Amino acid sequence: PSSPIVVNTWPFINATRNAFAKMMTSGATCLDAVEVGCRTCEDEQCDGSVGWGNHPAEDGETTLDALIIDGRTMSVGAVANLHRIKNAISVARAVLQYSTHSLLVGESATKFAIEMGFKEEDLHSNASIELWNKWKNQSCQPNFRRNVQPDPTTSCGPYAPKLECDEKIPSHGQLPCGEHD
Amino acid sequence: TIGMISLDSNGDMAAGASTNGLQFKIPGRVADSALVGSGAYVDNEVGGACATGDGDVMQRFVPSYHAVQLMRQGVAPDEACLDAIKRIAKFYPNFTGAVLALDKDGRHGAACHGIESFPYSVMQQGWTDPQVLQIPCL
Repeated sequence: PSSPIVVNTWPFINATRNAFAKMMTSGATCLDAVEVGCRTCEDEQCDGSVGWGNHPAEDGETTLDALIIDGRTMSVGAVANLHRIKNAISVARAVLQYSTHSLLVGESATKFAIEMGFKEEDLHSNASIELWNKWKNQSCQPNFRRNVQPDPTTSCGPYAPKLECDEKIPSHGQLPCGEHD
Repeated sequence: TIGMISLDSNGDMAAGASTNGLQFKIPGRVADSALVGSGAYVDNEVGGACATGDGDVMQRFVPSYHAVQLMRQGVAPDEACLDAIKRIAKFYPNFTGAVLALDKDGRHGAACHGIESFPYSVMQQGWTDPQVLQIPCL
């Protein structure tokens, strides 16, 4: 027998605690533990980088990505660019459990989630709306576009390809500083 | 982004990740967290790994799979993570990210780049509360 253990990135200790407690529950699996742990962070919106109501895209909407893997069977469920469903990790678990696919994306993932009984909800929050308004008022900076017109370092879109691209593709170091998932 | 790995008393393992991605991303952009081998990877026979950081860069190097494959060859979790991080830093010296690994024997370790230190959380049998470990980054 192994000694049960849970580890996770960052000091998200409620996620760690809940995952471990779930794993020690009779009948629960390590897969249940990972789902509960990640869902804890989604519900708590851990440091703003997990869950609904933060990190809006250019269009102001928050979308979610999640993945769950069973190391015993190598079964996988994942969702990406998931709209209007709060618990992405549970939708990923549903992909694993109720399909033979590995990854569903976008509006189709949302449709699958609704079919599987998940509630469709608005993922905007007051904070995400405020953040997005501020970004718009700052000429949409920082910005992840390149080789488009108008100049994405000074202007909002809509954008179109620049007729003549910069010869040198900028290295990642020249992209918005300090932005990460 | 949260990435998580678990090992239960049967020796079974699971891993996962969840994120809302970059703020102000181009709609449709998908982070590494949803991608097998990038955001997380696990194999009962070896262990698991998960990643956090700049997903656009990290997903190009499938760092979680990389770390697990190194552990399969006998490399310790922290060294496996370090190798995965170094591989990315070679091409993207300014990237920010971390890789965390847990092997099938319960040994764990992490490596990171672009920030001063990286905290990760651990909870295991016999402890009353999770502990946060802080490791210095490259």
